[in-house]
Amino acid sequence: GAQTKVHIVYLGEKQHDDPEVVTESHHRMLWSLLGSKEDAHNSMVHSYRHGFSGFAAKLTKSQAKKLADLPEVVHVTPDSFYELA
Amino acid sequence: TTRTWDYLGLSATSPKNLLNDTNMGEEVIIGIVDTGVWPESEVFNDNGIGPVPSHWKGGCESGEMFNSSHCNKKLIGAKYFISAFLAENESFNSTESLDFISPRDFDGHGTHVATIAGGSVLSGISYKGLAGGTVRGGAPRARIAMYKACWYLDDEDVNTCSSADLLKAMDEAIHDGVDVLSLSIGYRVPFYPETDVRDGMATGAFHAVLKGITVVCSGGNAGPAPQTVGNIAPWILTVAATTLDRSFPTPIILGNNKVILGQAMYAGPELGFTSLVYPENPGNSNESFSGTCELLFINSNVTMAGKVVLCFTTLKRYSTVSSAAYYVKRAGGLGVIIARHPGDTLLPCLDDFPCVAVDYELGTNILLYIRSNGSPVVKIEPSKTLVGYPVGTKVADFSSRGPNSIAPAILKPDIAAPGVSILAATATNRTFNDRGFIMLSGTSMAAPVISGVVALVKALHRDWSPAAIRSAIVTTAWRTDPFGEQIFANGSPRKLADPFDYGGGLVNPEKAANPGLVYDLGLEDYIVYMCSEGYTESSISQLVGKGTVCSNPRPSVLDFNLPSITIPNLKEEVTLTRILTNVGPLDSVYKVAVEPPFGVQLTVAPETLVFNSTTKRVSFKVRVSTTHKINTGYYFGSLTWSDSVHNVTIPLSVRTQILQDYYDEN
Repeated sequence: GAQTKVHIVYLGEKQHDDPEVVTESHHRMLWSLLGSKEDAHNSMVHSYRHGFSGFAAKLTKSQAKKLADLPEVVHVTPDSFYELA
Repeated sequence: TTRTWDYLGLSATSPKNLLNDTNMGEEVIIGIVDTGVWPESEVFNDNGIGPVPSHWKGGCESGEMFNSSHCNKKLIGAKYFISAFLAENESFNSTESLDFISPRDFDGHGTHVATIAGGSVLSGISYKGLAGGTVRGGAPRARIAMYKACWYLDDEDVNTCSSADLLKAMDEAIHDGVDVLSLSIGYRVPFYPETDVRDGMATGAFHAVLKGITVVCSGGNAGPAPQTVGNIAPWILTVAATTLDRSFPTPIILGNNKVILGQAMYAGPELGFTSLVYPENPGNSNESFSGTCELLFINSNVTMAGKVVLCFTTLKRYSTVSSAAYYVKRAGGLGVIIARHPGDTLLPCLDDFPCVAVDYELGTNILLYIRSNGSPVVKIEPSKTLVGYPVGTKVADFSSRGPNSIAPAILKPDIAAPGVSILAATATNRTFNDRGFIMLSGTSMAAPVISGVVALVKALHRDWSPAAIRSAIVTTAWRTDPFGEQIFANGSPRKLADPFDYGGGLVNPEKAANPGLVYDLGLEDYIVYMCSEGYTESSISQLVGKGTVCSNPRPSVLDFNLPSITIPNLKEEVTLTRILTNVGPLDSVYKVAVEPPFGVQLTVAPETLVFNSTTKRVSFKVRVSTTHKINTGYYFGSLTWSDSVHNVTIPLSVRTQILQDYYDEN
């Protein structure tokens, strides 16, 4: 029931050249956190898979903390907003 | 842009210049992350442009009022990224929203910056007769790929860009094969460290730069206060805004025949002699009066009806002008004269209502005339366009200033370019557009000027790294205007511009194409930089995708091979190193010339650098010490290597801190 917000999960340089494989690894990471493939799919907002590896997902604070504790995760941060200059 | 490129020496009519040497950037793809694109604008016509470059892997995405057939050989990419914005703004109604759920631009900002960077050539354009000439981009045949990640929020009347969407846009742009990424987007202080993904642009830019893509960002509009410059990661090319040598003088003729030239974009008819009032209590009234622009609403209609109203304000934002005009017009007034500090944010007023800005000195002259005359009157003539002498170049008041608040040893901004009253294409539904063109100001407008120049330099030197291109642009910049006059920095007070205002100076495209030497950087240098800034080895390793061990002791940030030297805390003597790479004639000999900052002693060794077929890279050392006995502010100088053809100049900024990490306000 905790409120979810978009978080960016940044994994650094991608570990595979095939973008499909990179995205699949993101889904797997979410799946193992959320417990179901469907929840992982619903939570996923973006998969970053070309220039670097990471994803944006709708997460609660505690879910974000669990991901941040994984050794392969560089940062997990709530989404923030830019403005035009 | 009807003046920008001629002003910077990139005239399309010159038979031999960078523009023509590069076929106007035809093989270069400029990616823009912004509010989208208005594809019907004539600035995206592809007349005479060849096939799409073979390295392009992107495409055009259909959506609301936009389909892939809107793309052509000029506008080769258009995608939109909204998922994170929608997830964070649950009240956003995508059916009722004014914005288009597609790459189509509602605001017009994205179309404007795209025009500046790479718009096609269109002659005979003006804003209601003002600023007339030829609109075009810096690289008029470059290809444009628009990545829409900024969305209009109807309720708040603002555009906002989610970090998560921005990152996705940059990730896609990297995949699609853009050569330059242009982002006229920013954040407010306090900023995040470069390795913190909360600064999504810095993270995305890092990976783009490692793949050879130059990332150009606006420095922000939070000037003229110091330490306000944003987008400060050392792999980003950060841009400040200057004025052009162009203004819009608007004659204000007082009843005593004195003519005062204010500034406006007034394109209406001449307002003949009309009563002039400064709302103040005549001494025998119980009514409320205010001559403060933002408080004009407290005056009775009788005070302002049928008159031109003079008011004073200490605020610089444009809304002060528009609200003053609104209050006067609502009361039946016929015009308003606003006395204010220069803010470089000139815009027309709605319905061509006469609203003219003057400074306090001229405003006070008008006030003295009003007070000394029983029936003061004034005439306001339409604005005119003044180009060239005697209009000088200024760093815009709003342009964010250094020093860098995250890493003070990294000079930011890097470079300056025109960003005030720039006429370019926009969405045709935008207020103040004239047949699809509008004048806008901001570092948003300055950044794509640099993106256009980068596109041309890249067309000439495909193998140069983003750092080499940045170095070429910084080391060859003008520290005067193109005509040799000094550049001032608007603010309170106006002062001579320094590197915290404009980095290396005002971009000089022609020289940037042939810099002679460059201060280059690669992945290993960025790793050393992050080690020097104290980032953990594990986070650096993941950022760069390989194991990293920082040296012990950690390296000095002063040795980071930037085209600038900034020492924020000089106490004891320091020695720093730079490495120069020859990109000019193989056999070259360069000699050094130093203009030391006041009270700072600099010794360079060696004083001569010799390059030949086997020696392309040479290092030199700079020993720096201070003679000051107190904590000082920054003093500025320069260091130039010259072979008599090329002058490779970097700015020096040194602050003495006898007592370190100390702040006082005495």
